[in-house]
Amino acid sequence: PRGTDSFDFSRYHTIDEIYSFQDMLVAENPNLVSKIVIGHSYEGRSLNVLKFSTGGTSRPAIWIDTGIHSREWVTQASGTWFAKKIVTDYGRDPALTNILDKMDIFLEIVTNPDGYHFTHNNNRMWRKTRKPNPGSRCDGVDPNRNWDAGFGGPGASGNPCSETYRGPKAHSESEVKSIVDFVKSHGNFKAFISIHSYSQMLLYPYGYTRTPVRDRDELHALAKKAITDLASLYGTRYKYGSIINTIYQASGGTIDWTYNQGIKYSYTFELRDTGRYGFVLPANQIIPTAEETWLALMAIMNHTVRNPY
Amino acid sequence: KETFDGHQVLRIIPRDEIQLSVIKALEDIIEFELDFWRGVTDVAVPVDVRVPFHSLQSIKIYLETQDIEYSIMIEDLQVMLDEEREEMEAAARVPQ
Repeated sequence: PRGTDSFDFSRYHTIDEIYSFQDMLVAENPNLVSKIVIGHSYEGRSLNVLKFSTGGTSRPAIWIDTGIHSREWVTQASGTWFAKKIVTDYGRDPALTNILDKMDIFLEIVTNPDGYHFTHNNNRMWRKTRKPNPGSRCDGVDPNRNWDAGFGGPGASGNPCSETYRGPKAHSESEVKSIVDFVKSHGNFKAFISIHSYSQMLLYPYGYTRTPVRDRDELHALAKKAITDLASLYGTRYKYGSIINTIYQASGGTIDWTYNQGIKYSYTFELRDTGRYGFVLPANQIIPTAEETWLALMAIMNHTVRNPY
Repeated sequence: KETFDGHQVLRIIPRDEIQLSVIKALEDIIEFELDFWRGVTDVAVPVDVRVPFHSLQSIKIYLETQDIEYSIMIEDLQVMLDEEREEMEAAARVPQ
């Protein structure tokens, strides 16, 4: 496509197509969008983060990432749609304009690029990173078990052949460590939203312990508001709650670490589907999924901008 | 390129705590090469698992002997992946 206006959001794209979309979006919106390379994957691919900013320095910020589990294709596709939605709505939608006049938004669309490339060329069912594990015939670490939050506890595996292998130590994966370093150096994130699929859930910390988070009531009420807004479009029904109470115990998880860094509004989405296609969600559901998810994201971002802390 | 001919995705509904632990035990049997798409969580909450062709019969017999209810969510995963691939290639050919 010659520009992002003719980019086909209703189909799945390769990593090269998504990376060129990012560069086009930056070129078309130099006063709103910039690209930051926060690091490189094990195989040397750049970890691209799109920054949406209307000025200021080190403003309070919102983080959104998709694709940390590479086979969850609807998430990277939705992230691409979110990027275009932000530039389209800024200056038109009062709520989004208000958010961007006060805060920055950072969006990492392909959070596990090696895994994503591998799903297109070698194994469509690949979930983890691609770094070999010394002494094992199995490659890769589950990047959502590699964070320094309850790391090594129950709810992750020590077996490199497992899909939930935690890795040799916390932040051993460059795809994870790069985000850790970026979040710490920025120091002013107020919301952190990590997007997975599938099974239609909106989750908040903790996953590694049954101890409720300090802000449990506020996070629970906001999750309810967000999934209500989401369901208003196509009636897609979500469950919501803390990770450990809603699905299972999971240690070393992303949003447990971000919450423990003081980022109160930390959430994980599990997008469609309910159980017909699983990870192989048909491309004709990309745009409806992205549209409904955007309503929930807006609920969380609106609450964040109205409740500075 | 890994192919998934004959792989099925089963949706298992554990009826009680005993069935939960029986299904959980499957996670540790590496030989079956099971891929849990939705992990074991709670009674009556679906567990979705991709079962390679070579393990299908054993797994189904195992579930049936334990009187564990399951359905077939995806009959042949490779068929779906082929459709997905064809759709991507067809869409890529359409002039923007």
